[in-house]
Amino acid sequence: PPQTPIKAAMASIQQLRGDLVSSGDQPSTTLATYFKNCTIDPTQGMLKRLEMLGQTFSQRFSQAVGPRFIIIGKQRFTLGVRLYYKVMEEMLKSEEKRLSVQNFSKLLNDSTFHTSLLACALEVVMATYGESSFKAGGYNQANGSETAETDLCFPWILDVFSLAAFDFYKVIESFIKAEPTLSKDIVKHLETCENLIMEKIAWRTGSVLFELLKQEHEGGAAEQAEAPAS
Amino acid sequence: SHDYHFGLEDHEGISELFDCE
Repeated sequence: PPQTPIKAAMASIQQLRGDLVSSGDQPSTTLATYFKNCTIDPTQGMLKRLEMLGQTFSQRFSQAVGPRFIIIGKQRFTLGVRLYYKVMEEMLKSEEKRLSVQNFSKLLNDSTFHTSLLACALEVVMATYGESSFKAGGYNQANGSETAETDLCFPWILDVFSLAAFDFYKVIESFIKAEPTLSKDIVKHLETCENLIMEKIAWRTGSVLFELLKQEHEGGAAEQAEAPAS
Repeated sequence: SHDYHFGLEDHEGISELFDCE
């Protein structure tokens, strides 16, 4: 039978759900071992963060698409958390190979890393479900305009999690490497997010990028202080 | 299997990008 957009979308959703069936809502034993190997166990901090971000996400989701969809928002978040754990595990495995270490205490206690990774996982879930079809509007790729209407298209998730585009950008490439089952369309979507950040969002007033560039120019002075994130 | 261009040539892993190596 001929492939239709609906059939293609259904197949993508089935694939995503299928891939995540075995992942579970809790960290796997491998992931839990990585947490235990940390100097400071990140587990409690992660659970608290997930709870807080879950509430924020569900609230903003139902505000955007209507209170009838609050359950759907929660379902999307749950799928996002599964993908977040799955990708985190793969990232840590490849970092263990690369660095020959098992203690990732600094990374796993970095709130920005977790928020960026979860935001990317949720963006994949939302793009798979074609969440933008909930409402018209958002970023118009054809003419680069933005409408005032709120919807769930990228960069919506950055606003929900108060996340700097610059930090979201950092996880995209590693995310794609860690999750080889992502469909071509989703990879293309993440590339679109990447391009949007690089060409537009990262250069908005107040972007952390300007401060980082300033530090880079100041060079020596910045190095004398406690080494800032370069 | 996809056409993504891995462009961050300087970085080798996520720890480095978050300054956590």
